[in-house]
This record gives sequence, structure tokens and C-alpha cells, in this order.
Amino acid sequence: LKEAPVSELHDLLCKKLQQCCILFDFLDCVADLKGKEIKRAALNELVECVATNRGILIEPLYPEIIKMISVNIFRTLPPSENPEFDPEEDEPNLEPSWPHLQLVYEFFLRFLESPDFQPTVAKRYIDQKFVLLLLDLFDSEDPREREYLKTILHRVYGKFLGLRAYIRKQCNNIFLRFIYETEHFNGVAELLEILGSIINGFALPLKTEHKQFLVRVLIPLHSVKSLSIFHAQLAYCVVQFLEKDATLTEHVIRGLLKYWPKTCTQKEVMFLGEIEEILDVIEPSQFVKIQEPLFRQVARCIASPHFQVAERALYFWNNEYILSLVEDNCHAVLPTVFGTLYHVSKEHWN
Amino acid sequence: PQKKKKPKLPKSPAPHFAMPPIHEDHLEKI
Repeated sequence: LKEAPVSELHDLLCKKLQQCCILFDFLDCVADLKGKEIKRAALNELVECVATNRGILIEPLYPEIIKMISVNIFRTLPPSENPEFDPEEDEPNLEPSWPHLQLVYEFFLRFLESPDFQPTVAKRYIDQKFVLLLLDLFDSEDPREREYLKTILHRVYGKFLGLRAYIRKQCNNIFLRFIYETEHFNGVAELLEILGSIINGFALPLKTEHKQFLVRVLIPLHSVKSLSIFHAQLAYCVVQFLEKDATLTEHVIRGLLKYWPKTCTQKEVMFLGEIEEILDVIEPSQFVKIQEPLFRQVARCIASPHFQVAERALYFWNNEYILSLVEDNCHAVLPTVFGTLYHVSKEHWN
Repeated sequence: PQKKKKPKLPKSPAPHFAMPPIHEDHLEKI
């Protein structure tokens, strides 16, 4: 591609794209090594070419580009061999064809980020069906693949205004299926990272659709067993919402209290962390609405026999801003916690 | 004397995974 005269460049580019539609079996790592190397080199050239040349992306190339990408990335993901796969403990199954797949993703990203990229042309090919297939790939066990998918979907969401509502709706469906049906989806954290940037960019006043997403999806997400894998991203989304619209605070706090873990202390520590993040941004006028039910729960945590839970709850008093809120409202807060504090100071084993 | 209220903490820095915000656009299809 580098040496080709400009007149022949587009034809050559087209041929290389078609060449890269050939798929190889990486499970048999000795099979067809020569062919694999030819494709790897061709993909490298394509990445280089789109990344460095201007005026390359002419309209007729768009369908060829999308076809090559689709043929390579859209596939049925292998079933997780270990049904008891614990994302926190076990090593994920990495994608065997990664040597090629990575370059296809890299090429796709360069294509989307090229100054010559035209969404008006690309939207014929990057449509709702394409996006649905892309979202399915977020269930891949390979974190490297999910990282690329996250960046790609973030760019697609940004550049294709007509797809935004559809993407939000499909993410909704993935989360709801995850919460209420399968409790198994590998890309929840990545999707929440994208949603964090979307929430951050919401216009005010918030649309009802967005508030419903908080109430119907983000809060119930706290009830899932594998919360620890995506809690940081989930808490970030919740806090983004409250910074956008503080009137949602009461609903969020009551939702967390409703889903408060009863038997998983690790989750309880996460919930306390999230509560502190919320209190860090809370308006005093909102604090007074939830102080009593909230500090009744904090008091229960202080009395927890699990010392990490008790410690994390007591740690609220190390936060200057929370301290000032409690001081301003000690007539309401003190009665809910003092009895427990006194009892714990005498009886707690640790 | 009126106790000076402690100011709210400055906005905590975005976590490492935060991605650039995408601003909602009124042209988006509902």
C-alpha cells in the first residue's frame, strides 16, 4: 500500500480488505502459519494506511470496510467452559484469534477516528443491526476485546446521533436480562463506563427516559451477586446522575437501603463506600430527607460483628463534609446512632 | 458567632476509567 501509486491505491486497498475476509483457525496453532502471517501483514498495512493517509476513505470503500470488520468480529462466542466460572477468581478464556482480531479492532477504531470519516455515508452500514451484533460481543470473556469494544461503541454513540436512543434501549435490555434472567454478562462494567460518559453529558432537565433508567436499571443492578466486578462503574454512574439532578437523591438512597445486602459483608462494604460518595455530593436540603433511615442502617453496620463493615461505617465520621451535615442535624442523627455507639464501645469483640 | 459551615468538598477527580462525556443533542431521535 505504501508503494502503490495513488491511482491504484483504492483498488489495492479494496483487494486487501477482501483478502482479510478470509478466516483462520487459531485453535490449531500450527495450521496455515503462512496464510496467518500474510493476513496479519495485510491488516497491519490497512491500519497504517487509514491512520496516516488523508483522502483514502472514499465512499465505495465503506461497504468493503464494514464487511471485512463484520466478517471478522461478529461470531458466536464460545460457551464458557466452566459453568461455575467466577469472574473474580478464574482467569478468563482469551480469544485464540486475537493476533488477527486485535488488528481488525485497531483498524475499526482508526477508521472511526479518521478525520475523513463521514457518518452520513457510514450510517448505511453501521445501523441498528450492526450495533446489536456489536453489543452481543461485550459478553466476550476476553478483557482486551471488551476494552476495544468499549472505545468503539463510545465513538459510535458520539458520531451517530440517530443510533443513540437505540443504543441506550439495547443497553437497557442487556442489563435487565442480566439482572432478572441470566446474572451472567461479562461486559457490564464496560457498558457502565460508556453510560457514565453519556450521563455526564445529559442535558437538563433530565428526560423521563433517563430517570427511569436510574430507577429501573441502575438501582436494581446493586442486587446482583457479581456486583464487585462493576460496582465502581455503577457507583460512578449513580453519582453522575445526582450531580445532574439532586432531586433524585432520596430515591437513590431509599433504593440502596431497599437493596441493602443482608448476608454478604463484602457487598455491605461496597454499599457503604457508595453511600459516602453520594454524601460527598449531597445537598443539605436532600440530606435532611434521608438522614433518619440512612443512619438507622449506618447504626446497624456499626454494630456489625464483621469488623470491616463496622469500621467502614465508623469511617463516615472521618469525612469533614459528612461531619458538618451530621453536626447541623444532630437532633435527628444522634438518637439513631448513639445507643449503638455506646453499646458497641462496650460489647464489640474488636 | 454564626458557625462557618464547612464548604462541600471540591468535586472528586473522575476515576481512572471515566471516559470523555458525550453531550446530549436535541437532534437525537426520541
